[in-house]
Amino acid sequence: GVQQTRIDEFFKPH
Amino acid sequence: MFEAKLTESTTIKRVLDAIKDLIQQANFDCSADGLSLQAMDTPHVCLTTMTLRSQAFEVYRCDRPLSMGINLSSISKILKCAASKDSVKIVADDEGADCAEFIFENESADRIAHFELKLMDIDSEHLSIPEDSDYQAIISMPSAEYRRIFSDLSIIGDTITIEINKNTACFSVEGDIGNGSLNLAQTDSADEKNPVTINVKEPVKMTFPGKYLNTFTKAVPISEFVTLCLTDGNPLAIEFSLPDEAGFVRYFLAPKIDQ
Repeated sequence: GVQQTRIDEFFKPH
Repeated sequence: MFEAKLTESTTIKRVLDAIKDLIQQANFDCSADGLSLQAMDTPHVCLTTMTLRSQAFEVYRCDRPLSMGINLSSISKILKCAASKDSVKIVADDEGADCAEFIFENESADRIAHFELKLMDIDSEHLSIPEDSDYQAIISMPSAEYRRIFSDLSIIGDTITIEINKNTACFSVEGDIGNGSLNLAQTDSADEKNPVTINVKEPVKMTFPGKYLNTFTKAVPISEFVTLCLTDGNPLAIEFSLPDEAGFVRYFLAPKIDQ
């Protein structure tokens, strides 16, 4: 099924 | 010393309205360039960034960078006390201030209100947003159109698919009660009053949570137009720009991915 991802999987901390 | 004065409170009121339903608290970073913040919502699905450039202000002074930890609901309560035509001055000490002062003055300068907002220590993670992303598809539309599309579709369901092909964008939704879709074509004439422009390097089809796309409609009063930038498998970037390059509110929304 379709799953919601998280934004911090794409943008990493400084 | 930090001192910033806006001619009208409307600017900051609109910006706060655009972010306060997504973020409970955030550090407002003040530098010589202006005021900015970035914060994730609690489930970490969306990153919101905001910038008010120094040129947005009638008076702007920031002797050295400072970070003001602010509860968004609290600052909104204080700004409710400013009439839309009142000027807003924000003053803070740049040496570990524990509060910021807000001064609202009416147009005839015979009514002046003072408020103090308690500042907080907020330990927040700063994320790196890739600069100059090479997006597969960029669509610009009147923000009123954005509001209509996503307030309509998010009533039907929370799984909204955006598919962009040459000159056409298709927004579709699947929900418990049924489904729906809407096609939006690029407007033909550059003279069109409410232009829709679609730039496609490669066709793209992605799915996002409708609840968030609908929440972003809170930013519609900021800007006449909105830009949506998509790249397959990456967050959707949505930008509402303030007039005269005074700043912007940007949302980055994590996609729903077929596992």
